[in-house]
Amino acid sequence: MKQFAVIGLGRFGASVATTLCGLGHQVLGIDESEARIQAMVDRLTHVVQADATDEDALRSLGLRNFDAVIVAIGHDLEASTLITLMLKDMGVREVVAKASSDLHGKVLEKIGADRVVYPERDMGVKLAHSLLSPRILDYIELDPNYSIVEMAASGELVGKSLRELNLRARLGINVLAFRRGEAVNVSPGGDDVVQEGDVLVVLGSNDAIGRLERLRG
Amino acid sequence: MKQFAVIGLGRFGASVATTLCGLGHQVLGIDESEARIQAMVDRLTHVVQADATDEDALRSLGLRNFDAVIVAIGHDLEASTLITLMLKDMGVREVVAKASSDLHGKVLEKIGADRVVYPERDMGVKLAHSLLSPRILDYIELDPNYSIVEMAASGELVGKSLRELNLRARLGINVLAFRRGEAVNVSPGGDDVVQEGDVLVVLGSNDAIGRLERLRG
Ligand SMILES: Nc1ncnc2c1ncn2[C@@H]1O[C@H](COP(=O)(O)OP(=O)(O)OP(=O)(O)O)[C@@H](O)[C@H]1O
Ligand SMILES: Nc1ncnc2c1ncn2[C@@H]1O[C@H](COP(=O)(O)OP(=O)(O)OP(=O)(O)O)[C@@H](O)[C@H]1O
Repeated sequence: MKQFAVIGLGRFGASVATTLCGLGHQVLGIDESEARIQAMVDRLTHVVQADATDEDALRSLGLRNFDAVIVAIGHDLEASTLITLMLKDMGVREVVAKASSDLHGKVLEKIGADRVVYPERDMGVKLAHSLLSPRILDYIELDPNYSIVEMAASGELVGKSLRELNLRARLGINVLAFRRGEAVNVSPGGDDVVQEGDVLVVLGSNDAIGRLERLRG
Repeated sequence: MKQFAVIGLGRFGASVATTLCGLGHQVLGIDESEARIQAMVDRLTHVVQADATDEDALRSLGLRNFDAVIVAIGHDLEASTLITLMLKDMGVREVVAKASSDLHGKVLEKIGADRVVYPERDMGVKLAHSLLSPRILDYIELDPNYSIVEMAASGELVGKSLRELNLRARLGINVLAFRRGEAVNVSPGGDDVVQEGDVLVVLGSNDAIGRLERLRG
């Protein structure tokens, strides 16, 4: 069991804190707002109402021995950077801070944040891609040229077996798995026939994946 | 080339809008704040300053023929839901709205949003998982039991060939690809030796992936 502290229990901070707690770890939540504290009091191990820019208050929490401290303050850049700086000075092993802009992120890195995250920016990029390729449900970018994608099957792909489709020879695409309803087949064979609504998990070059996307009509 | 409109150019909305624009599509940005409009004027196809809850103003933008309209307003739930409702009434084909809480999301679904996204919540969950499994860089959940993960190699894995490691027979884990520096090898063979800092992309049950995580010390 690990120990985490989350400073700033807004939408993002609360999500990090409740997820860690739900997975069985100890989580201390800190926020200056009474309302946010009340909202989280039954969902975290401990909660404390405090202005985390107050050094005495921060020191009194004994955060030094925690596995990681997350600073999830977006609008008050001064508070976010001041708190991050004090935490590193106090010897906290890992400080993860959320940034609201590239500039904010650069400052956080310079003053010693171990990791900087950009939740809104990253999800914005992901939504934009999913609007352009609505059938791509999820993806891992292996490098600039290769990806693994989860793709809903339709059009020309439906009703054919993997052997007939011959995606490896035609496009250089490897079918890793496919899902039908709740069941996943992690070693698909040539005789498996693709049906409408199946989800294919494929590995290939981004060009080949683009061609596969167009195949489906 | 597609046409999108983004209402609310905060951190998330601006990220969606600039990503779509950067990929060569037309993007109309709308915000009631002069400062946000000024910040975006050179980065989007068009920008308009308007209070989107004003029905006449919204109708005058001719959004009906856009491929999708994104409503990215988080703090003013009433504005977000009112705007979403008006857009569907006007016949906009696809309305994607951001929600700040489960309750907000339920209301948006009920009034006809085609898709509801929870950027802060989802990124909070992802950060929590990455704090608990720091070597897992990215993952696709295939179903509750199987995943594809990108994992940094270390410990017992280093210095051995894939044949020696024999991960398929020992753990039922399929090594799909591995990355060393910038280069990705999408068809790894038995003779490939794992080095410190390599990233393995593997497919297996979540239990087996957990055992592999522990192997590395
Ligand atoms: N100095 C501080 N000490 C403690 N808590 C603080 C401090 N400053 C801000 N907070 C709290 O941090 C939380 C998040 O802050 P803020 O609203 O700036 O971020 P945000 O990026 O909009 O959050 P999110 O997008 O996660 O909802 C709020 O609940 C706020 O009360
Ligand atoms: N009625 C409205 N019409 C047009 N724009 C609006 C309206 N209400 C809010 N906005 C704009 O929407 C943007 C985002 O709003 P808000 O701050 O509520 O969301 P947020 O969830 O904190 O944003 P983010 O996390 O993306 O920064 C702001 O730039 C704001 O000016």
